[in-house]
Amino acid sequence: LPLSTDAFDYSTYHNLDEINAFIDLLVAENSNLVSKLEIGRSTENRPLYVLKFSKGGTNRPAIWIDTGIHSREWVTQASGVWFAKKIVQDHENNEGLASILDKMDIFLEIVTNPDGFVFTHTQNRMWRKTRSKHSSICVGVDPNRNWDAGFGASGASSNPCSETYHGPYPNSEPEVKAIVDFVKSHGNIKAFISIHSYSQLLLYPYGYTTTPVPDQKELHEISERAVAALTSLYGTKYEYGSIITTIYKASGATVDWTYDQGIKYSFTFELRDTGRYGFLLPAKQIIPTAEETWEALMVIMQHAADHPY
Amino acid sequence: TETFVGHQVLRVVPTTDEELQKVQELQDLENLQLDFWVAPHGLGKPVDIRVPFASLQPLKVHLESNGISYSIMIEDVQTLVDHEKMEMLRGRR
Repeated sequence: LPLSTDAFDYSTYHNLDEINAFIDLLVAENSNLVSKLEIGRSTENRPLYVLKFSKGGTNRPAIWIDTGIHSREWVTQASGVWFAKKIVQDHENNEGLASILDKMDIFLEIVTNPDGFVFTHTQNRMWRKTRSKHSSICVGVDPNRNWDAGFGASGASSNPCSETYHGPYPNSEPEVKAIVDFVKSHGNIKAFISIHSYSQLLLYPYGYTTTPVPDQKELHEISERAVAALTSLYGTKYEYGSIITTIYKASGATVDWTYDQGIKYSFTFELRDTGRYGFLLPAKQIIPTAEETWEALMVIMQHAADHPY
Repeated sequence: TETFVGHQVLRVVPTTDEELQKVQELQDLENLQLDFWVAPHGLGKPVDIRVPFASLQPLKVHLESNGISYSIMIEDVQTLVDHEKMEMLRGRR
């Protein structure tokens, strides 16, 4: 294992043990800024680790970023690792990030679905869901259909064998429940960004209804600026808009629930595949993907820091 | 470990409502074991489908007989998976 996070190879895919070792290294190297929380355990009893980046204070307004909720979307976990290092590298010398961290904490959950992630490395590279066993015929629930927002409506499947199976009841998945409990107990999260791949989209609520969110205008304007910043780096084309108008109806989705909790700045990213590899995005695209996504994240985080509510 | 030898990923771009309807209906054909990497979401929007080898012929016949054009996005999924594994091993070394 690398002796430092400077020696860590960000341009290759890593398994769960390597990512957890990276997390411990990053905390050890930067204990003044970074700490590791365990917010729960997965179905197969793996710890759910969240990195907290904070300059101090208690229960400050915060930004939440998660990657890897769909386990096969490897470029997202790899980007999460890159984001973690970027925050540490830039927290003093980047004026924008420094000003954000002066006002807010950042929480980053890199491997949000560890059981599924391990399964993609050991048994089935195409596995997307959790590894829960609610049904006798098929395993797993789509963790992005299991939230208590339009749960069970059309836009998810009641078939346990479907890739979009919503599960037997809201928050049936411990990986989802852990985040729900954390968000509720923290109570001061102001921006929530859940990162998926692939389709090159920046989405905001709702997915379960065509009713526009009250803050639609502001969220659309932020998306426009964030996508412009992303595209400016490598020309990657993104579309943006509400989930239901931009792709399709999706019920029980993460950011619909977070928005309904009062977290106004709720967004979902669908990162690239620009080269027609789908989820099998070549590792050499990890760093450019993370770099361009970071530009968009900075726009969203800066807006949240400059517009307290 | 599940292997994907002979699996292909087809990219279908529905251009009419009728084509979109036909592609959406594919999602209910469980026997074909299709894995929708990108689900149908509108006219002119690509739909990416991972197709097991055994379903390739029947699906292509079905698409062609309905006049739905498609392209092959990934010729053999296992080849990419193997390449990815090799890259990871190299990275470790």
